Amino acid sequence: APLLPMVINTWNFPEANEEAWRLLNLEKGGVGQTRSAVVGGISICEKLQCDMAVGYGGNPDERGDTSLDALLMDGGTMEVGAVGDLRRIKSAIKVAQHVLEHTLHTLLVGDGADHFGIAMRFQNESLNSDESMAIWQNWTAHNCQPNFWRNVYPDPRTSCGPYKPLTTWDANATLSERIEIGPDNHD
Amino acid sequence: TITMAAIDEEGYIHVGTSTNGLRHTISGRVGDASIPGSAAYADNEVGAAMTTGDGDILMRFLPSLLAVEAMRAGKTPAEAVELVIQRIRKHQTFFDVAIIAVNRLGTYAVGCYGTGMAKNNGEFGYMVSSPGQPVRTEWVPC
Repeated sequence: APLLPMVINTWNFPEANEEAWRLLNLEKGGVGQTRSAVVGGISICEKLQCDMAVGYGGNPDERGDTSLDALLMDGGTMEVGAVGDLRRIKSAIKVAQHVLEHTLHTLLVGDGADHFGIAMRFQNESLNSDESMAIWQNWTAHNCQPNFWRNVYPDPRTSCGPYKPLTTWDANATLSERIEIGPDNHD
Repeated sequence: TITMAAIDEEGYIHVGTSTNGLRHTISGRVGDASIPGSAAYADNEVGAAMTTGDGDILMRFLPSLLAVEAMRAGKTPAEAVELVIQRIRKHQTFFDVAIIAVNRLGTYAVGCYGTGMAKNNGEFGYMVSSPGQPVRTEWVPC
């Protein structure tokens, strides 16, 4: 059997794959068909909050806010559009597409990425949800464990911040345990 | 994170990623999903690769770029995936990654390392659609 066309994605997110496959075949032979397939498929996951690992309302940072990262790459032109630490727009992959299609840049981050997306007429809205706030409150109630700090005081293995840098430390003794990676907690 | 590749009949490729990252990261942290060559990379002349896992580790090795360049150098997708895992293992004892490598003809391989990537009986799941076969979940042991 022929192997192409094809859509393949990490994790078992069937809705995303089905949508990309539908778009790939719907636009068979059309210009940019693989682009619309990838953007459309990933957009479905952003809307469905696949495993709470994609899209708004999941995995809050230590301030309690959800942020999004996304990238789109064209394997023919080698053009890339990407956004990092996007905090006010839900459709990260479409903002990345706009970076690719409407700028000469590759990666926009933080407030600048939000401002760009809003200028491109994406809705400005919070990415937090009741669930993400509950996750964050539970974390703070447990002394902010686990976290990503090391070589700071107070001891990040037992206390919340704010932290300050230690001036001396034993590099072998102060490696903090990493947060456990899992189906709902990964990049 | 979701990372995805679409390839048409002529071998035209796009890859994409989207994630809300890890929980409880330090504010301002950006993961590997935004970094070209880390969570995804594509070159129509060769193929594409996608990864998922701990972005703070993965972005240091640009694993998707490594996999595509390995295929450019003549390795099969399976060999490319193994090369990437071994490259990271040289420097990291504990890490979690799943990597998909697919060549421009549609032949693919998937590798997984680390218990965190397993969702079902120690296996990592991924989705594939191709002609003559329905959208399907496949699994690879970690």
